Amino acid sequence: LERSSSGFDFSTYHTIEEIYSWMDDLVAQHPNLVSKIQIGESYEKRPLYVLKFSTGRTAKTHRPAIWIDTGIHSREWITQATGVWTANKIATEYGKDASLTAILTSMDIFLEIVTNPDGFAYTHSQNRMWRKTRSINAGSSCKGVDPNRNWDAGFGGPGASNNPCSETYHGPHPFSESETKSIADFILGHGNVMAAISIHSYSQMLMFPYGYKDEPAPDHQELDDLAKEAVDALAAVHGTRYTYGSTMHTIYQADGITIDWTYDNGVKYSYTFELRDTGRYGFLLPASQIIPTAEETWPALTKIMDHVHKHPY
Amino acid sequence: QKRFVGDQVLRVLTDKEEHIVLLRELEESEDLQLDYWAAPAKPDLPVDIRVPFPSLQPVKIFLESHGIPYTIMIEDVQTLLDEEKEAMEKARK
Repeated sequence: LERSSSGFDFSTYHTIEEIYSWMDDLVAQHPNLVSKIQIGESYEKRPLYVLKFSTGRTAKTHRPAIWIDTGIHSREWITQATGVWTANKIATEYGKDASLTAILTSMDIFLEIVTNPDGFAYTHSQNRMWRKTRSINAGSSCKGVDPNRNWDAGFGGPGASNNPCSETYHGPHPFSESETKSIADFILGHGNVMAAISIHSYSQMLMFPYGYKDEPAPDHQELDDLAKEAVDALAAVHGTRYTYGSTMHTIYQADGITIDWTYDNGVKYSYTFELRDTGRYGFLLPASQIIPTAEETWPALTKIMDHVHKHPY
Repeated sequence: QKRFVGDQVLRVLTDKEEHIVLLRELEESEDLQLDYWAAPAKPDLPVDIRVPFPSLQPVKIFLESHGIPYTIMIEDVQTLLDEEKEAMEKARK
């Protein structure tokens, strides 16, 4: 078993309370690198916590930054677990891994591990299959909005549902969910986010804009080339094969998604991962898969982050 | 706590566009209470459907009558969840 000095077991699934408590431990263990900030609160008033990895304590303006979020679809537990492992990896590899150290010398990394805390808590307490937020929908007995259809980028198009009972319900209006609005406000308020990486499971894909329209993004070729490098790096660890490309052409039309909004708002390096699909468990991936999944995702992440670091814009 | 005893997850892998269209129509059948884990996108991409126990027979008949190939990815969802819960409790101890 892979354990941290606080006894936290990275090879098992954890509740939101355990993850939030562990985040405090991580901050305490690495006070000069890691801090915890709150960017808002969920519909059910849970704090939306983001880990900030930064070595630039005296900067008057925001340093260039990389945004990573995991688990916006609450039932995809492998993503939150990968987020935890990744946070620990960033903290422990700083000063050892030359590439990561160089990145953190001039850039900050923001990581939101439990991006949909109400849904995540609900998967642990009431319904393991819950994907959406937990907000009430006026005029419907069905709760929740798909937070990855709730962004103001092609909002409400055919790649989302207008039925509140659907798993892809887009919500009454863009950013109706505090879970998405808080991230958007944070990224816009920061003003210097250079990359946004939104991590999901499961389909073994690495995708980039657009999902809401057919045309290639202006940076399509660069994003495509970098995606290939990233999935090659990922495959080199355990042989896991990913497909890659624009969302529209890799999987399907999806409207109102995170990375289309980030891209349309100036974040050139916008990517979304779909982690492991073993063909046996769907998103109910056994905990034994957490470490291998996180291990193989890491070089893909660092490949993207390193490219962002070396290609300022 | 909601339980999923007898629910199965079926994986459809087809190279026919008409099957994809049929799977989309199936999703609209609200009485079947289907949960599409992986939505029908395009041929050669897997479609995963959690089928509640009471809907298993009509769904399988629908798939077979249209010649849509499928395999059972998860035999009993609740069994898998019980194993997951047990593993978490063991790790916590």
